[in-house]
Amino acid sequence: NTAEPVNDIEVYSINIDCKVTSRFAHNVITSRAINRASMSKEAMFKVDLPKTAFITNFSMVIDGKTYLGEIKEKEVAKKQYETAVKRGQTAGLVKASGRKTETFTVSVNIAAQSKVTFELVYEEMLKRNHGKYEMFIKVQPKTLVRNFQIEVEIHEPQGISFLDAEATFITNDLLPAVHKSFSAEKGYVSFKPTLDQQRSCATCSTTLLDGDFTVTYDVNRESAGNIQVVDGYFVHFFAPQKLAGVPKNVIYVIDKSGSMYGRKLEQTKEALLEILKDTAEHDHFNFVLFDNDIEVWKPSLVKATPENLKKARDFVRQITDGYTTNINDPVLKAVQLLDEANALNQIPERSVSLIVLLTDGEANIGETEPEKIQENVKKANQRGYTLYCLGFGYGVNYGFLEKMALENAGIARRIYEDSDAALQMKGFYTEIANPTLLDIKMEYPENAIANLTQNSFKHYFDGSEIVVAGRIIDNDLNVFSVDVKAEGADNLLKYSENVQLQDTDGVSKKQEYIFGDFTERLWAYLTIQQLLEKRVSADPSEKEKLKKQALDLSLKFKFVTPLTSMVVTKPDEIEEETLVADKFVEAQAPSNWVDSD
Amino acid sequence: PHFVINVPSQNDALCFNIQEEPGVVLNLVEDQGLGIAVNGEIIGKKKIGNNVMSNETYFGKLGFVNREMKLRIEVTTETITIMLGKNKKEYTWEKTTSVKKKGLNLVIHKKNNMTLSFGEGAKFVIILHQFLKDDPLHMDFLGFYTLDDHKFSAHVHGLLGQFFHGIDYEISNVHKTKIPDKPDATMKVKNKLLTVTRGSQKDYRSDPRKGKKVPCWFVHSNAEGLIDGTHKDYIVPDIF
Repeated sequence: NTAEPVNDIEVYSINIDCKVTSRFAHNVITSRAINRASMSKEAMFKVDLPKTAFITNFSMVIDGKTYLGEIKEKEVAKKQYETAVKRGQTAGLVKASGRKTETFTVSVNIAAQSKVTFELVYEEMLKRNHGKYEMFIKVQPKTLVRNFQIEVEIHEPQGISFLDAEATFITNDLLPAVHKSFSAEKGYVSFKPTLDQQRSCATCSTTLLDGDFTVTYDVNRESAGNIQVVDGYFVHFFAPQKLAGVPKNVIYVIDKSGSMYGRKLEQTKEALLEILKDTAEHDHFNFVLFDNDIEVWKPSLVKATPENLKKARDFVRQITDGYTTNINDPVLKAVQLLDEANALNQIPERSVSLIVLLTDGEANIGETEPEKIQENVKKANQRGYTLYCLGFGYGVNYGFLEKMALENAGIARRIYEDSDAALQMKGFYTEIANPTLLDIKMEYPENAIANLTQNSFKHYFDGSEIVVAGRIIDNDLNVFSVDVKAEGADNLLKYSENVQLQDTDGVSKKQEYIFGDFTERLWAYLTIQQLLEKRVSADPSEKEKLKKQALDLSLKFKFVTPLTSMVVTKPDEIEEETLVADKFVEAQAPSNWVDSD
Repeated sequence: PHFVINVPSQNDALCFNIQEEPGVVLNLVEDQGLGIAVNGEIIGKKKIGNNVMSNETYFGKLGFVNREMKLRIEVTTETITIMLGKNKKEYTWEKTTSVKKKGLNLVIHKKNNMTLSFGEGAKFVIILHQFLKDDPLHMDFLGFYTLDDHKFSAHVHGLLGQFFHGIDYEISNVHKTKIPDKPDATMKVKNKLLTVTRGSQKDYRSDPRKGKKVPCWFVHSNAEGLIDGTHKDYIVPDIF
């Protein structure tokens, strides 16, 4: 969060206020500045927020007058934006910034000796990974700030099992400024450095606050699941502990085309060697390397015995770069290898089959039409193996990979071209390394609920969490129950949870101290995310329907999603200006060209 | 030829034409840091008998130089010639081919396009626009697209290269003209005020026939004021 001083603008207060209730985070960033000059000056407000967050509000108070952001359908906002362009403003308040963040920036002219207050609100659902929730706050005030504070209040009805706060810029001098505590359901973190603590040296007027402030925590888990009901909405968190791992069958489909030459290929090999180190003996695996040709390591999947892992490491070490990129055939080959392994009973009956595709570019040989490749893979993958697509570097056609992954029950992830690319690949692997449940089906009282979010899942990975939410439509319901059925490592597992609805009043009241409608907002957030994801791989008629549903919810709950924009009107010396904040959407890198028509 | 400059920070694009006589060679990219240069030779003004049927000009030949690799590549509307030191090899647009040497990746997609990349760095796409031999107006020409612009050094220059690390501009005073949908505006760029017109150009990468419309602010007079110097400063004697 920054509020940069431009000329004589003094930012005297930055307040980052985060309230988390049952994983749902509501963040308010307030920055106050004063123009100490004798003429009007420009004050800038700049915030890095997580890509997974939705902005819900923005306001500016200048000379006692409030300018509020208004959330509108993107097309409507676009028209307003075009008018803005004609008035000389080319606006775009949100841009991509880091790997995990997008930047919201606005600047405004304020009169001499006047004050301005900026306030940005955003919300997100914290996802559990490797056994913890992580909340990330970018801290970058640029100058010393008289009142700087971060306050995080957490309320988790299950009880907090641990809480930690770390900052990349922390020094011994700054340590006393960080407070963290938790007991039972409540957790609290604060960071309030004094002016002197902010100084990069005793006599410096520069700040050392520049980096990431991260809060991590987890909750107690007395049972596999937990149901919370507030104001007619329920949310069910499911994260069973201490289960045996289900064996997995993984085909690594690795791009070794010419563009992978050099560091990219070295990092890929480094990551594969690390992954092999962590492969459990009950797993099966194989490699399909590709450029314009396909090279399959072994004719069929092999068990991860120490001897096979050694051979695999030798194979990985000798991978060299090749020529062009044929994505279609190697992915189909991977499907075929898994089909054969199933048909010949070479892999355990209860096991997870995954294809991990890593590529840095577009297909430019063989089948090059992205739609055709997606169609071929979908058609071939009759058994529904999960396909994970890792897009390496800037030139990758991410939209193509994302759609292909989503159509095959997987996800796509970007691997950023940097010195830690091997770590990023390894990090992704560890997320999916330990499946403990398969084919999870969650059943709720059918006639008593509506608007249920996704309730069946292909896998559950150790350390993650499944979240399902919905609305209770039966006002007379006394007990709300859920049955979960899933395939475990050795047998079919069943879980049951129920909650007395009369009791939830108390819970509701307790939770209201944070903010009232969080369960409903969590439900809306989750529903919008799932609708947007489904839209990527839906057919055209379905797409429109999904878009409409997601748009209606985005407008109703005032979320800036890829379908909505926030229109911000700011004062100007001549006339008011209109700016538009859009949700940043991943796209291919732009290019410059010369051509003719 | 029409130039298009993407400006992601403004979620918009700039475009301009450079009008020169056939035979003139223009420097498109010059990166002394990476030792890479790209030049293009202009063709155009199709004549039937003594009558000029079209005044449009295009790029008919592109020259790529990678000094570190001692590599030169000439692309015309008929052939692709790779010169590596003293060795020379010629390919045509008639066949899908790929060429891979350490650090060079070249793929020709029959009668369509070719991609060219140097190691982990620069990547280019060349589109072949083909017409019937007896087309009264058009002749075959080439389109040139750069990818991974960020990989060039900070000193990269040339008609396209100077924009690889972004450009700041502001648009104001948008006003109607006689042509609907093509308002004029004032662009503040490099401390100058230019009159620009809203228009569009086409990106032919995904659809080589129809192209995809890209709205842009058109800068008049051979991009004077937008580019460093004048367009004449980018005329070079030879394709290499």
